[in-house]
Amino acid sequence: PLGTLPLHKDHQLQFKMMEAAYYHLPTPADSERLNIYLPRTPVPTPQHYPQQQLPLYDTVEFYQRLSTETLFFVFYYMEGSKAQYLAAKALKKQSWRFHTKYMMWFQRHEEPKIINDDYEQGTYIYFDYEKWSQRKKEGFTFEYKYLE
Amino acid sequence: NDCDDPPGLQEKTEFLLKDWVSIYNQSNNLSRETKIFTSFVQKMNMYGILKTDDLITRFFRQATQICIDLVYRILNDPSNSPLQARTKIFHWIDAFVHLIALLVRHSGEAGNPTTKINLLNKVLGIVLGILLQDQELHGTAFQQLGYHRFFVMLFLELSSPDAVLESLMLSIMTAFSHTYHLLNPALAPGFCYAWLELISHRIFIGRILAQIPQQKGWPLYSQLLLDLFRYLAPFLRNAELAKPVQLLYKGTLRVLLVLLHDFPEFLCDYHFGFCDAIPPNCIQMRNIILAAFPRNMRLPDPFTPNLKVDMLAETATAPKICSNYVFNIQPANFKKDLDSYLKARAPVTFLSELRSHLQISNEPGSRYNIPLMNALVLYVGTQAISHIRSKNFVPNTSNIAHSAHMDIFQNLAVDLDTEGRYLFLNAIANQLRYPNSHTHYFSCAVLHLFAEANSEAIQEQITRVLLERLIVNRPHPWGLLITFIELIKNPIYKFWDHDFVHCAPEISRLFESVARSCM
Amino acid sequence: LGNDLTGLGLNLNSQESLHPTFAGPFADHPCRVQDVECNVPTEYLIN
Repeated sequence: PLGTLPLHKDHQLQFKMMEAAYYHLPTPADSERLNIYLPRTPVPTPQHYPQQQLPLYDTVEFYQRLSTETLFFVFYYMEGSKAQYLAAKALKKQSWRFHTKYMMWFQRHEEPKIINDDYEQGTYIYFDYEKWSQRKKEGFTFEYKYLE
Repeated sequence: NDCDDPPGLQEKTEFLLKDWVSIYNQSNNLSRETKIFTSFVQKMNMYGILKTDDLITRFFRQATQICIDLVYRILNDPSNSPLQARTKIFHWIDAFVHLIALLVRHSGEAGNPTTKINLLNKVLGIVLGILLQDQELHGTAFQQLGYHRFFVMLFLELSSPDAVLESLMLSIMTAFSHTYHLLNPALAPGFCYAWLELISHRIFIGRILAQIPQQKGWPLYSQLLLDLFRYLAPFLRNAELAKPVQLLYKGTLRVLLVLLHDFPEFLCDYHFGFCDAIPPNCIQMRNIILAAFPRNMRLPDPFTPNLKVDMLAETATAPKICSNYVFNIQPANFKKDLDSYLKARAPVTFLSELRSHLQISNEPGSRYNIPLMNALVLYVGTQAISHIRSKNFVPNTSNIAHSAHMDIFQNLAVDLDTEGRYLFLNAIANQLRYPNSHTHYFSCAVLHLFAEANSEAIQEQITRVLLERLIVNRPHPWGLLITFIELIKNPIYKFWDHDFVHCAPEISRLFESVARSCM
Repeated sequence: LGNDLTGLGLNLNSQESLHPTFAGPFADHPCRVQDVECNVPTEYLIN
């Protein structure tokens, strides 16, 4: 029973502005931190690929079953996500330790020669994310102050 | 007003901003930023930027302007793909925002929030001012991207887990809510889509509605929703929705559905103000709000045969109404007359003058003062409930009759034209929600009006108002369902005897299908 | 009849809250787990 109501002049102006804005809408990525490796808009994959998340995919147990390289991949390429967090947890459970100065993961290769309460010195395996491979470092001093 | 900026300030600002942007984008470990930040602040000091509050203001204004000019330059450069353009823009704005966040976090002494919040308000105010100026300047060529990115990133920065910021959460949310209110689509229509993104960002909603203690964020958020409804109203008021309106409307429905699912109590508490702002013809959107009910409440199936609604314990409790709606009953002498009429049914002229208070024009479609109508109906209803309760009765369709309150409702039903009566019946139907004393009383009231109507036109219109709320897609408010079911089931209303029930085959079919589902 | 609100991309029957994964008013599906930021130690933010 109210019928239609013609737009007032100021409403017409508002509509014109709204209409103009309609042609450059925000995208979901605009509201997120820049994330080069995790594009916000999903990439369509063939239907016969798994489309759903696997059950229990966001638990540490799940990550512990992944290979070490995969864990490093997740840690370096899915920055700031829960996956990164869980990958770090799984790596720690495998005696990897994150060195904040070098931003790399280290694992003891053997019992260190020197251990005191500031550092330990010995041979370590570290993960070189530039060459994407594990390497051995002899006589390396692992300072505790850089232990995350 | 940058014409009286001290000479060289623009160049200094540009130099410092560029310097910071490159530092920010190269630092590959934000955790070492305090060192970087402190040295940068010293540089700012060296350039005399931090000497006075006024200089700081000018610095931020200049820096913001530089970023915004950059946005327009990059967006108007055809060689950039949309993604490239965004990445370039975000490198600048994210860096600038990060600097602001660090300054807010480190400004003033530890434990003294005022300096921090003042700085935040200053910066928000500057960007707000530049946005509004920009919109004036560019008109339909206005670009929202830079501002959207600025607000969302600054909000995310200041929402990251940090003991100092956590303690400031309410002040930070208040600062952002006020800024968004001042940027509401009616004032910044060119920013309306970004604005809706900002006020419905999941972290913004999480903080303002869930994490701030004692629901102190709720009034802030209700103001923003009101802004949105008021902006949309003239465009939703007419059935034809242009594409830009459709998109914003659909977005609003999504936000309301999230609120209905996660914060139904919020919708319950603020429903009255929302219904004032939502055009009467927006039935589905309004139903989303009216369908909300407190999560700890179990609603009996409205289709249960012989449901004794008045036996429900909840019908004794009044719902929370977070709106000082009585204030809408103006002018003051009208309110005075109303109260005296409710008390003593005098002055006798009150009823005959009622319409003249409600009618504000002769424009079809906008003849009546809707907020006054809504407030009047709710006020009279609440007075009726307390009047009946004071005599230790529970309101029902018979003891609500023969009272000053019902006089007023009868008068409105009979004296108003179709438009006015539609708004009056809407005002009642807007109270048919989850089990509470208002739902119960108004359910009885509308049924009583139907039973006592002296013309079939009134009965038909009551039916239409209820029906139009029922035939839209779900959700449907509980109170609406039980009222309509009572109307078609209870023989005292002789519902099926009225020819408007049979005025067309599809209408009869419609009623029968509703009846079948509840009988 | 208005919109079919179940077709707006929100899982209205979800036991979990919707707002933590709400992808915005113009998105027609919620955020995936990897879209939602997680609070990791700042040392991990290596860029």
